[in-house]
Amino acid sequence: TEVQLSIKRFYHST
Amino acid sequence: MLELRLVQGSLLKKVLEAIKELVTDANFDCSATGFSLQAMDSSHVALVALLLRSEGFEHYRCDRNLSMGMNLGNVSKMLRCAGSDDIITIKADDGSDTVTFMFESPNQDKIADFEMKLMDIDSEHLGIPDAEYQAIVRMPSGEFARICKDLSSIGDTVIISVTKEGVKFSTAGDIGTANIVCRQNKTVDKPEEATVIEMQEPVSLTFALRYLNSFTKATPLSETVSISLSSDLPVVVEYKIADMGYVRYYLAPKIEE
Repeated sequence: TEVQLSIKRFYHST
Repeated sequence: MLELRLVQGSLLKKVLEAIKELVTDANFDCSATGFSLQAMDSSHVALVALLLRSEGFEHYRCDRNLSMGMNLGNVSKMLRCAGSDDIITIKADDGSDTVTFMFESPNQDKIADFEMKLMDIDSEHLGIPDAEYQAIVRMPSGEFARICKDLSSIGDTVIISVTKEGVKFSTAGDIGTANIVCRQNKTVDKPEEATVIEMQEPVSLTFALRYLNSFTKATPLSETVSISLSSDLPVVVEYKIADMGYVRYYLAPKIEE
């Protein structure tokens, strides 16, 4: 099954 | 005090059309650098970053950094009232809870101002470090839009694969499968019609077509689009706004689990 990753897995809050 | 005068007002109309499908509410940030926005879609899968540099405005006054929360649907409603040749000025006073959009017809015979209420938006700002991408594809934006639209009538996801042969867009659905290969093509009459592939190493990633289709709402902003891919990063789909800046979309990939 395909899982959609979150953008927050790659970029973090500043 | 904020006063930004943009002679090519249609550009702002196009910017709103490019982002309002993806993001409902966002903070527009104004600083000496320019007019910018960064926002995620509601499911935190995609992110849009806009920059309109101050030098691109005919008049740019921003006394201090200002963040203005707006509902993009409402901004779009206001800007749709501007003629396509109108000059648009954005005005706000310090501490005010409204923003004014002023529209001037090219020969100055009609001047309209629309005042819109601002809103408090708790938005998260993400740091996006510069990255080296394994492959960067530049192609006509209309071609990319066509591919995303065509493939989404077959499947929900697209696999974008870049090899030295070219860039391949593949999908599969209940009714069948589809593959579209675009080869590098630099020998065209106009540079904006070229497909150029800069590849460090082959890369293949899977994305939801729904978001890519939403990104293609920026097509009227630029004749070309660049797609930057790395196996461990979100794809970056960039539309340059001539002499002013860009709209960049970041989309997290799908993975097999």
